[in-house]
Amino acid sequence: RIFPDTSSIPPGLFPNNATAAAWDNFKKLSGCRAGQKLDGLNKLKQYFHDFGYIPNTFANFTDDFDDALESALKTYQQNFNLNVTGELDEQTLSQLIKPRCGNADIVNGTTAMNSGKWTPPFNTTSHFHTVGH
Amino acid sequence: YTFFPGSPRWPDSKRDLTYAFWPGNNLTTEAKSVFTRAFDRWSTVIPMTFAETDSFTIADIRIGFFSGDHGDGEPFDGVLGTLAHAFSPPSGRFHLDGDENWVVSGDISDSSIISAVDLESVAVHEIGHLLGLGHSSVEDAIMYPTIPSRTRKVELAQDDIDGVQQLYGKNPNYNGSSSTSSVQESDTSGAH
Repeated sequence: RIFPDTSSIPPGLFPNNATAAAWDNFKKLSGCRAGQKLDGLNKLKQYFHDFGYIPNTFANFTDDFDDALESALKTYQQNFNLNVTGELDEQTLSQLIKPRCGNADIVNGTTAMNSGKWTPPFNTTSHFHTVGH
Repeated sequence: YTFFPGSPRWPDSKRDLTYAFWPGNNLTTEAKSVFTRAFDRWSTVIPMTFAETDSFTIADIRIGFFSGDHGDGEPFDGVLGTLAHAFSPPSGRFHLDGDENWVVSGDISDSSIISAVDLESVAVHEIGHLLGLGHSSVEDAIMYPTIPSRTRKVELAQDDIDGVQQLYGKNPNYNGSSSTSSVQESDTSGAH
């Protein structure tokens, strides 16, 4: 469906302005944290798997908030400049349900987004004193 | 900015790329012109050109709107959710979700339909993938993975420019600021 401009979208195309975005269902997971079990968490795991945050080795998705999901959440929060809580807080949920590119953020387990950036724990130029041989 | 693993890019012999639209979509001239503008945004900063061709099978970049499962193992999911995807060089495959409410022109923020998506914004992003860029954590960058509906974001950010110029160099006619940052830092201390 391609419209020349917004006024050309026929009225009533979406009754009550509803959308069929599957990710809206994630809203009911708000506040969920490690150790809990909740209907729909398997869908969230599938989401994280699709975008590279859960590797194939953990692809047996249940409704348990397990270590794999917590790790995926923390990596996602790093990549999107969110507070790294490992929980499904409101800020993270609102980011999760935004429309996005279908390409994965993490390919073959590697990422160069925020979570893949390495920050030296100290300033190497001021603390290393070396002699060339 | 980021690259795909292995930093694939178009070979040096491919600096003048062609693109074509899936004939089954029967796009209007107006819709096609959106992609022309999107390609122009990238060719402004790197020494590459993009020209439309009628031959879908031999085009370097093949653009199509598809719904649901369209045979590449990455099915689309209907309205919103995933909007489009594109493959790393030199694949040239560029797929958009045919179920979205794509808007070609006008002030999309005024739309009464909350699921309206600005076509040029998504096209500029996906062309970045076609050139070899991955997703960026810089929110202002075109290569940031998400874009809210009823939002237009088409201007390349410095992060995008730095990334694509790292792959292809700078367009000699580009008079903006050149890439100054690098993922590799050279050691100038003289120590080893």
